[in-house]
Amino acid sequence: LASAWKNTKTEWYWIPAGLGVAVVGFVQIRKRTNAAAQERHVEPGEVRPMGAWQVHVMSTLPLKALSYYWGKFNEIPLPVWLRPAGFKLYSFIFGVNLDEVEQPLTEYRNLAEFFYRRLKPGARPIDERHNVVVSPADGKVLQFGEIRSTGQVEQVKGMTYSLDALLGTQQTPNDAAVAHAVLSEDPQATTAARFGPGGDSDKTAAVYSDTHKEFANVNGISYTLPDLLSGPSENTKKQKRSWFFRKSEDASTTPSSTVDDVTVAADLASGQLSSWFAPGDAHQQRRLFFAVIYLAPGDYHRFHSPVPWVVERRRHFAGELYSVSPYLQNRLPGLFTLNERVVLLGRWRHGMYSMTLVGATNVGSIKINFDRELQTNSFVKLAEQEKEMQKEGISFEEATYRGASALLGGQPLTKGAEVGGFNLG
Amino acid sequence: STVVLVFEAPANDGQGEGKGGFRFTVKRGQTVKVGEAIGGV
Repeated sequence: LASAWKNTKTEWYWIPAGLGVAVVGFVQIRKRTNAAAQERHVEPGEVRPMGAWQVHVMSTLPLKALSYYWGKFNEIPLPVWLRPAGFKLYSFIFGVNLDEVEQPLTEYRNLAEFFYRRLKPGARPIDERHNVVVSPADGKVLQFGEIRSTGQVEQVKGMTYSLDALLGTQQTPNDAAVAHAVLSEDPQATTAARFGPGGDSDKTAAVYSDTHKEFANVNGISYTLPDLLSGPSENTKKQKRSWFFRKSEDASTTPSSTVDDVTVAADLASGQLSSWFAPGDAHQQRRLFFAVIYLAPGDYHRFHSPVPWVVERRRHFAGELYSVSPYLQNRLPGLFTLNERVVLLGRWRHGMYSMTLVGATNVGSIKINFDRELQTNSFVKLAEQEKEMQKEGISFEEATYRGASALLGGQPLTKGAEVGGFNLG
Repeated sequence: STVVLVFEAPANDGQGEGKGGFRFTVKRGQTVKVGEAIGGV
């Protein structure tokens, strides 16, 4: 070995640089793929189901751009003489009941306005029974049921999605504790989560002044009891910002509060928070329920509050805009967790309450009357925003409602009050 | 477009406990309008 080492002639020659670069490049690429596979808990080379083929086909389409320009197209004002015939044709195709439409057809400048039409007052009577949940929108009940402890929304046709994926997981510690305690079906755990430190009942009630029957809220703007429930009356509108409704005309169409809501408010005002938050009997077992209502193109596209509740947080998920037709809903597992959606989270008398509004290709814009900041399906802005959010590793934008009074700690909604709507494009 | 409601309500486990739990009053595929009852406690 020693002699071979000593006597063997050493000859130096150049290695082609390209080979060196190729080796370094190959090592880097391999490192990257392993890291990415690690992230997705996928063994390199492992065969994985690619998910529904429809998703891959549809994700090759520029859905957002389609939706954006579809909206722009529908905002082109129609000549007055064409409006009645045009809207009658649309109504004939999609089954719109024109007798309920609030304004004469010539009043709607384009299809987008007609799509976001209001109905004549009284066209939708609200079921006023105390503990009844009413439908938030016109449409078809696709699914409903109870969410078992798996936290999965089990659908009849095998379409399931996780609650966390739908509503978002970054909950405040209390919400997480309550939701999981409820899912664990352990009343003690629920009570502890709910009434323990940081639970609902810790919400201090603001001062309720007997003199003018007004709430003094965090901003020093005061609301009378009827205001709180049925929107600003004439004389108080001047004095306060439109916290409840985007435009003053919105306030006029909010159905007047039902009797029991006024009782609830009086109860609330006298500091008995139990009416709005968890009811007296904390030991009664609670479960999580869900219902899915699909709005067809011809349906009235504004949504209302199903119960008297307080909205505390809004989460906006800038997702895709796949169609949400029943055909696709039954074939694309987890479709709702892919689409752009707005989640309103809050509480009602029996605990946690949430309302998730899922956009679709032709109706990508979701409006919430009391949330001016919310901007959905804004094609350009959203793209940058999405990049930003991905960089920070967050999946949704969250806003917290201060609401009209510290007493409620959120945005109070009476049963049947108009919450917002879906817009074309 | 679609509206998904997820909420807590008193359990209705059928063994007489949690009497008066939440029940849906609709059927799958049923057409509903704003303000119509879909369930109650």
